[in-house]
Amino acid sequence: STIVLVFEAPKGTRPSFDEGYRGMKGERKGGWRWNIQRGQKVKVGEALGYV
Amino acid sequence: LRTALADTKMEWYPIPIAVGIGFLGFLQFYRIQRSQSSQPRLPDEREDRDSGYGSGGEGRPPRRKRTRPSGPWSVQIMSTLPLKALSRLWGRFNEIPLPYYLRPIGFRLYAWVFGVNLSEVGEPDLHAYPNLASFFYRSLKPGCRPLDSNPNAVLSPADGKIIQFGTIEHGEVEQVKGVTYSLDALLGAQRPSHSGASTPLTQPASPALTPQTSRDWTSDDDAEVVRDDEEFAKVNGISYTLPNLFSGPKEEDVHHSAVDQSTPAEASAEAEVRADLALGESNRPWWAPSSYATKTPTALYYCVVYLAPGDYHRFHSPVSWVATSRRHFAGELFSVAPYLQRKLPGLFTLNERVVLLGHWRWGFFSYTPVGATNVGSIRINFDRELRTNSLTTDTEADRAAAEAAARGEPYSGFAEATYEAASKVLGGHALTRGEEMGGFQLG
Repeated sequence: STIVLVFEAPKGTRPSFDEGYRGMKGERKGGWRWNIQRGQKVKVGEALGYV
Repeated sequence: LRTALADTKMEWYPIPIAVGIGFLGFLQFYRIQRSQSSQPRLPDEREDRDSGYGSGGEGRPPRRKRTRPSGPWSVQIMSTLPLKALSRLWGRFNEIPLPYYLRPIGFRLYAWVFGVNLSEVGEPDLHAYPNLASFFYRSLKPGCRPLDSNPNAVLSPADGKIIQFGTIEHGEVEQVKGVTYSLDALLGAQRPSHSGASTPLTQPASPALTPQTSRDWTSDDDAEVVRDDEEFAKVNGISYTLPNLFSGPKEEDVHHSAVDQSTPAEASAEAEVRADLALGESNRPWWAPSSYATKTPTALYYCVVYLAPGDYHRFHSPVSWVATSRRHFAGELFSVAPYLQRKLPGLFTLNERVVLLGHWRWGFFSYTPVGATNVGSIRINFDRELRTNSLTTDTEADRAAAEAAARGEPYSGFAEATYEAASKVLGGHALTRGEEMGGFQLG
């Protein structure tokens, strides 16, 4: 058996010009980030990711 | 061998032309047959042709069309088996009561083979489980699964293994090994219907099964399903309307809601999102990100959790959200083991599944338990009318397909029901973070 989750979450905002200049080019700050890896075993209640 | 090779006299003769032509013809015929068998086909069409009903099945009542999966020989063999009947038989077999004194031995053996942690089992006396089915659907001791302390976390819905996760782009969910399948095929292509009537939240929802037919989401008929500007939910001060949630905001909403009060950086992000919106709006499906009208740009994410046979087979709510409707796809029951997920493209869109659609604080949320051969029964605690892996359901689906055909419409392949609640603001069945939602049962 399998469970498929599909959900909408913030994807963060683009860094400002200064942040981009300091090395955050293209990376979004904030937003959704995963806390898992493929093949990892998880238990109920553990975090898959954070907003 | 050396003597035979050295001493045997070989004589060469020209092959007659007719034999050569015949050989090439056979080779071509074999290739055509092979290419046809490797493509998804409709068994009903083949059966109609073989049984003399004609290619269109004239005179026969229309039935559900199920595509035949393509894949290696193992998949082909599996597709010929009556998987749902086998699953039901397996379920009945596991409901046979075990002898009282053999139960602990049998369950300990099962736990040893499949790695069940018996110290977590809710009922420590294994004699209390009359059969394997009840042990399989066991509960856990309170406090065995503490919830993550971060309130912004999305929790694991079940014990299992992460098969795949990522971002959805262009409506395609990437499956293992790069095989993709359409989100429309997984969740259904039609927007959920919504009703203003309400029933108390304390009672389990009693949805009326209303099989509906799929339509193109861009068709004008959508206005009949979704009423304009109907308030859908109010979460964290943000009002969601149905057009906002399922079809995107109106143009004036985009201009008035966010840009006027935002900082330059946020305004640039908004402008970018609005550009994306303008590009994709004409072909954007109903499930696409809907928060364009708010300040926070969003994306669609997905995660696939596989439950192995020894795992705890009840599932929980990953976040606090509102389930507004469910769609029951009465498909097949292939195994969903990682091997088959790699070998069978679109496995999740073939199997029987229950798609729960709703929303949470950031917008769209869907939760889809997918059945398998050994665990074909999906149970939803707040939906007592849901029946999965049953002959009745198959018959109802066949009837719905016949009715759709009589109306001259295609059959969507799912039966939809809406959850109504006392709170019109929420507009569905509210689920709290970590709440038990249901589970998978044997057979």
